[in-house]
Amino acid sequence: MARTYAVANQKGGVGKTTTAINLGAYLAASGRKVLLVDMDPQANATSGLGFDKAEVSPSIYEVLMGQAKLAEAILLTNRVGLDLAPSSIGLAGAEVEMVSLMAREQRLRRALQTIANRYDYILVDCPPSLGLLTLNSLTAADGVIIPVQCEYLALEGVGQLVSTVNLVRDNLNSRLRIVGLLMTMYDSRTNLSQQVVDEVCNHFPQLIFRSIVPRSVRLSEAPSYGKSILDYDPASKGAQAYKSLADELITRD
Amino acid sequence: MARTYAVANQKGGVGKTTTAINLGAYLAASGRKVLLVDMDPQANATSGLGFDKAEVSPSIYEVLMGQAKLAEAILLTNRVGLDLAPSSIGLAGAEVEMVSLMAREQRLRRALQTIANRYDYILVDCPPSLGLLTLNSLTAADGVIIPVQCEYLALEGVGQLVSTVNLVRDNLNSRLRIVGLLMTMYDSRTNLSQQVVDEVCNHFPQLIFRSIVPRSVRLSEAPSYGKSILDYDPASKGAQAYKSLADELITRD
Ligand SMILES: Nc1ncnc2c1ncn2[C@@H]1O[C@H](COP(=O)(O)OP(=O)(O)OP(=O)(O)O)[C@@H](O)[C@H]1O
Ligand SMILES: Nc1ncnc2c1ncn2[C@@H]1O[C@H](COP(=O)(O)OP(=O)(O)OP(=O)(O)O)[C@@H](O)[C@H]1O
Ligand SMILES: [Mg+2]
Ligand SMILES: [Mg+2]
Repeated sequence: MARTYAVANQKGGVGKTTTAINLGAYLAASGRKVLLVDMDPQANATSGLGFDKAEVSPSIYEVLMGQAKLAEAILLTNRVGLDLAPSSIGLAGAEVEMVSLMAREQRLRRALQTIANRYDYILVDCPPSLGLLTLNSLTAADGVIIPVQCEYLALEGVGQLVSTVNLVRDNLNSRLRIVGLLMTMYDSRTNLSQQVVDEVCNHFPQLIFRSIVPRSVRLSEAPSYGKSILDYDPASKGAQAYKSLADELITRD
Repeated sequence: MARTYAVANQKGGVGKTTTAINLGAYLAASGRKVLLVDMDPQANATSGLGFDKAEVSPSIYEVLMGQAKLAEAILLTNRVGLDLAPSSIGLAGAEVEMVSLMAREQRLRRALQTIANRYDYILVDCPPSLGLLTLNSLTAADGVIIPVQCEYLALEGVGQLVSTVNLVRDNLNSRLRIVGLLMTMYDSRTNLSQQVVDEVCNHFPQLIFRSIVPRSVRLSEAPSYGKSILDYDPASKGAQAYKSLADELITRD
């Protein structure tokens, strides 16, 4: 049975998509079968793996609306072992459309159950909000991976997200747990990065991953080639950090 | 009468809050009366100016719900001439609560009309989504300032935002126009930044601001002191970029 992990943080630009794509690629490279689900209307995980969000059909939108089966939406990526359930422009309207649907928070969970036996890991890339798309992801997940950018403004939201996860566990999904906090865009030239890491270590010592992702321009270049960092520049510091994260996750599991 | 500008982009972490705070500070320093409205449940503009989102009351949430007048929610900041209508944790629930309210997109516009004669500029910091909070901001605004991070993934969303602005102009607010695209976090050591600037110049030559905000750690340190960059480090490159943006805006107006 697959382990389903949501990659979530309502703070924007903290490295959710970058983590979902690259962790997915290294888990696949280690021989696991991985499905990446793009639950963000921006569809950055979809385009970051080389697909055009305006052309994919069906997408996760049709699956959530009950108009297509998840198996019909799944695409094979260039990285063997890493499949993608793509996002599309239609997903932008899903939040409002789902408000009045029955069991609106459960739609992704039910869809994932139909294909869970084919995968070892399912990673869900979430949008930067705590609306119905993120709630669907948290309800479907066994655990949450929370990227935390090494910046002051990113610190503020971690507490809010931890309490949201607790709310979801109490009301919608009793098995949900926090798998770990991943420090991202660590810049060793500034004091700020280390201050933020120290602050997170103080508040959540049990939850922080050992792997820390450094700021690395190679990570931000890779999606423009439709590739993960593993296929773009495996020798880079960013690639090594995501490889070490995949190893850490596999060891924990 | 105040000019109302929404600072919006559904892509996360592109510099919306940093732009709203610092552009606001420099407009105030030039003698204009400025109101900053924090429409993001993360309340980064509120904490970035030194306030605690858990303690402010009433906040913009009570104003949108019709439980308080906007004038009652306005706070004076340390920067003379810059006032703040703060966000609070309650705002996180507003998107779902507003779906069933009458004239749900117009609530901010109506609130701003009650105080518009006291200000020269009203800047609205938006969350990283195109939900009801951003729609309220676009419906209330005369124009939209779109921060665009000098990164590949940030390029993808600009087209989608431009078409959303056109939809809002056609259906909710006929005066809405794009004031400009502000390139942010420009890193002169990488080719990627220049490639992104060139791409935006090619697609939207009329819309791009001359001022470009460089990546500068001083900008990301300032909010941890509850200060704008003008009050934290006015000699920094980031400060000079926001001063030049304020001058550009004043000249255009
Ligand atoms: N470690 C890193 N070093 C340098 N750049 C990075 C790193 N991680 C991510 N980036 C870049 O920073 C930007 C933000 O990252 P990303 O889009 O993955 O964040 P996100 O949390 O998914 O954003 P959103 O909230 O919009 O979904 C992207 O342009 C990405 O390429
Ligand atoms: N020019 C810059 N140079 C360096 N850091 C910056 C710059 N502009 C913003 N930052 C930092 O980058 C992070 C993202 O910026 P900011 O929070 O303003 O973006 P945002 O678009 O408001 O994010 P969100 O989508 O979460 O609302 C913050 O930690 C901020 O301090
Ligand atoms: Mg993302
Ligand atoms: Mg912000």
